Amino acid sequence: RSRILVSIGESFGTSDKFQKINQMVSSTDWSLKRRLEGDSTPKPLKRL
Amino acid sequence: RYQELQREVSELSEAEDKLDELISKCNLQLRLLTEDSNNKKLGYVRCQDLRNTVDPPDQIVMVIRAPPETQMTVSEPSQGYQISLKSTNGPIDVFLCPED
Amino acid sequence: AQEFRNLELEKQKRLERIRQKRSQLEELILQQIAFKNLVQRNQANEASSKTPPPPGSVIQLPFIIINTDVRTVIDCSISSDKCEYLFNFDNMFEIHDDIEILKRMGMSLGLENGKCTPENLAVAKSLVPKSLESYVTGMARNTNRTPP
Repeated sequence: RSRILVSIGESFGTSDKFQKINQMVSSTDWSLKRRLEGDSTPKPLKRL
Repeated sequence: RYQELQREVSELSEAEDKLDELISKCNLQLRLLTEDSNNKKLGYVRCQDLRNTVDPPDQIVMVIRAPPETQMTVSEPSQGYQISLKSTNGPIDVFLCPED
Repeated sequence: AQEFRNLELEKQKRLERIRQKRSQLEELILQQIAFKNLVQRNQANEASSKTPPPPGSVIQLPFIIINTDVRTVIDCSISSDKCEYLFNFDNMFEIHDDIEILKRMGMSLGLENGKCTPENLAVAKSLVPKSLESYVTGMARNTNRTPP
């Protein structure tokens, strides 16, 4: 399983550090993931 | 041709040194800028600014304000995606940007 | 001939390092312009409204945002001292840092994406030291050039 570690909390770091994460997440087949999880019905939204 | 090439390489060396000097100057300027107390106070965005930058605008926008050197780990367990935040320099602020 | 070939390799390596350092310098210049522009905008807003914005309505730099579809389920666990968070997302999301947001807000005057008008170029040059002006002009001209 892929895992990416970045340090946050400072302004104006190298702005491309999240590009890799966004590419990894967007390239995932979410429908396949849902099938793997078994339940396709989305659970009720939880608020923070 | 060899002498011509030697001259080119030494010019490139000067150009690289100049870039190194400008990069370190720029880093210093940026640090002084963000550490200036007035700029610290005026260095903010509004929720509406954030809303205007996401497409479609009705998404969930979670804002994370973390102390320096906070570690963010994004991992892909079997289910969904997991993001963990760990700070050793104080509490992390997380809040949702209101829709309106 | 062997020395010539070695020097050729050395030249290619230097050219590659110069290319990387130039794009690093251009990113730093963009960040400097964006931040100064943001401060000036907020200063002008506060001067015209004569009051600072209500504390709850602004987000101080530095920050990052995570945006995701409104139907995404986010399970969140928080430690009592708020030093550890664990989020589980069941849907796609994107993470962006503050400088990316400032660029999207137009604070870097279009220098990064080919939409820098002559007026914006004049403003951008006024926001950087003289030694960097030629790089700002180069960025504006470079992005204004029709893509090959």
